[in-house]
Amino acid sequence: TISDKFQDISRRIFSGGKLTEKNIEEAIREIRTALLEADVNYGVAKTFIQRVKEKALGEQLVKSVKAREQFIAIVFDELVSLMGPVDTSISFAEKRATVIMMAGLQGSGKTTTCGKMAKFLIKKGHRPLLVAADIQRPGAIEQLQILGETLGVPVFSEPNWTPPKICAKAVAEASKKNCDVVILDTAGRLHIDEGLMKELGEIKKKTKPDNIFLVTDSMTGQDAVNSAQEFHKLLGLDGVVLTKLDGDTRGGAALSIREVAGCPIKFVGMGETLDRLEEFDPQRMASRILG
Amino acid sequence: FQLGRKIDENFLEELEEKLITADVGVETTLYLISSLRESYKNKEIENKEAILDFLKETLKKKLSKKENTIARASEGPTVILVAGVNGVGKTTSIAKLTYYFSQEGKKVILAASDTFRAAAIEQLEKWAQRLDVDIIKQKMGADPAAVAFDAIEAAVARKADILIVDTAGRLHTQKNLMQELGKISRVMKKKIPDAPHEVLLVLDSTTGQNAIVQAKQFDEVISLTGIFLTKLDGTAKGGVVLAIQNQLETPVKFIGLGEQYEDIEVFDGERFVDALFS
Ligand SMILES: Nc1nc2c(ncn2[C@@H]2O[C@H](COP(=O)(O)OP(=O)(O)OP(=O)(O)O)[C@@H](O)[C@H]2O)c(=O)[nH]1
Ligand SMILES: Nc1nc2c(ncn2[C@@H]2O[C@H](COP(=O)(O)OP(=O)(O)OP(=O)(O)O)[C@@H](O)[C@H]2O)c(=O)[nH]1
Ligand SMILES: [Mg+2]
Ligand SMILES: [Mg+2]
Repeated sequence: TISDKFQDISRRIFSGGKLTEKNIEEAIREIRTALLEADVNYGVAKTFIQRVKEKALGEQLVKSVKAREQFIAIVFDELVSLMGPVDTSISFAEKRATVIMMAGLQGSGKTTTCGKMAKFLIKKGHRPLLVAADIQRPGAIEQLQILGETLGVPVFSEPNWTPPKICAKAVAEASKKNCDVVILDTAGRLHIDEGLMKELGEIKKKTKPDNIFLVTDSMTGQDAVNSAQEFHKLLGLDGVVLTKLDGDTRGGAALSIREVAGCPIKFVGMGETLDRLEEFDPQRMASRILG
Repeated sequence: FQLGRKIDENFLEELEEKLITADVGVETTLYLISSLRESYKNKEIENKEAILDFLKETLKKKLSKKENTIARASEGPTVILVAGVNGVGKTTSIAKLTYYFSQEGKKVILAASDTFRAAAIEQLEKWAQRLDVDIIKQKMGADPAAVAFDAIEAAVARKADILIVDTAGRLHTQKNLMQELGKISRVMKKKIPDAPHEVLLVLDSTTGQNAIVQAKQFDEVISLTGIFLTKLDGTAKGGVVLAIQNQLETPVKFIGLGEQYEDIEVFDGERFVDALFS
């Protein structure tokens, strides 16, 4: 379903019925404004409307009677393809415990997402182990321990060790605890903090994660590309979890991230409780971004 | 010299990109660009080279008109209510404010009114220990308004200068939680009619245009007196506060520049504008 605003734009601009180069230009300008208001990155928006324009003009739209519908379809499909194809898979290891590493900026929802992921995996018949690798935020370990208690999931913690050592030990101990998936909750950090980004690289080296997920706040604005780019460059991301989508943010960061993180958005956070993790749906996201 | 000279459109497009990527937003950007065009036409700007400086000066003037000091109670404790959406930095910012006021020699007391999130009380408690201040708390699941009320009574009894109330993160779209916030504010008035003297919305500088509706909705339930803009030590510019200032007149009072309690600064409009364009 296409959003109302987008329908209004196209209805008003193409009210004459015929598509011309002039009114396509006008429609494209309005769509660009809608995207920027939705927090789509400036550069990503520019590239996007350029593609739409080429397609619209190139597809002999001007001649067709169903031109307006065709134009709407082009924009929507282009948005969906930018975010798709749909891939909500989690990679499971063959002969050892599967490792999932959560990383991201401060406050994006990593710890909560670790809890949600554990619950999600339990439903699928797995036995997860949560690892409290954030030893710097006050109460971070307690926070994860409470989530673990709520779910009946063990939590590995060693407050006096370094995060890479904690993660390595947890992965080594997983089978002893009869756990087949290890979820690493790391501390929030800035992508420009060399020391902390290096630490993340250390954790990756020691635990060889099967899944490295970037947890991103869906209300992030133009800065989304900067952090996604750096995390991807350093770690090589396997997926993105977009959180707090239960709010009313348009979520344009979703477009930007896919472009620079080179990986699909796999899950979305739809609330604070541990059952609120859903698989990503690009069609619904495209509709939401268009406002 | 021709009358009504035309401005360099390419340069304006560069400026537009700069403003939008700083999260200033389309509406505010178009407004700023069109008024630049006007000023240039009316010869208020010398030449092309002076355009950027003119824009900076205009923005600096707008921001400096704002009062960025904290309101103080005429007698009894000054009560500061801290609110905002999830994960923006409320609890950490309260630690910073505690440090800031302690440096002024003020006696600060904290209220752990986030009774919902896992380990929220523990988190604030650890900050209170590090900063050596009292904290009023109850069990997880307790009524946040009851904790706030208790804290006001304690602040009065212990002759505290400042009481800072931490609240749970909540999305402005959650009607019942927004009502709960309004109740926390009203309950405090039962003990101190002028409380809360200061109502700070904590905004994450990485947040995009959604910050505007956050500010509007929070303002509606608890009447904001200021903004605490966090995580400016990152690469985000926080330009959305310009739009908020335009529409709501809410001034930014403090900024957060890191995860430790010393990482707080009083908002400086001049430096903010310079950083926006850097
Ligand atoms: N509404 C909503 N809130 C969420 C969602 N995910 C997380 N939160 C909330 O966001 C806040 C931050 O979540 P955390 O899990 O502590 O974030 P974090 O990334 O671990 O934070 P740091 O460890 O400090 O970097 C908490 O209040 C969570 O309850 C979501 O999908 N929707
Ligand atoms: N780099 C940086 N990190 C910050 C800043 N302010 C807060 N943080 C971090 O952001 C994360 C979230 O901070 P909190 O204080 O827990 O946020 P909150 O708004 O209280 O979160 P909820 O209560 O869950 O809604 C923590 O990891 C903080 O250390 C800042 O100015 N700079
Ligand atoms: Mg965390
Ligand atoms: Mg908090």
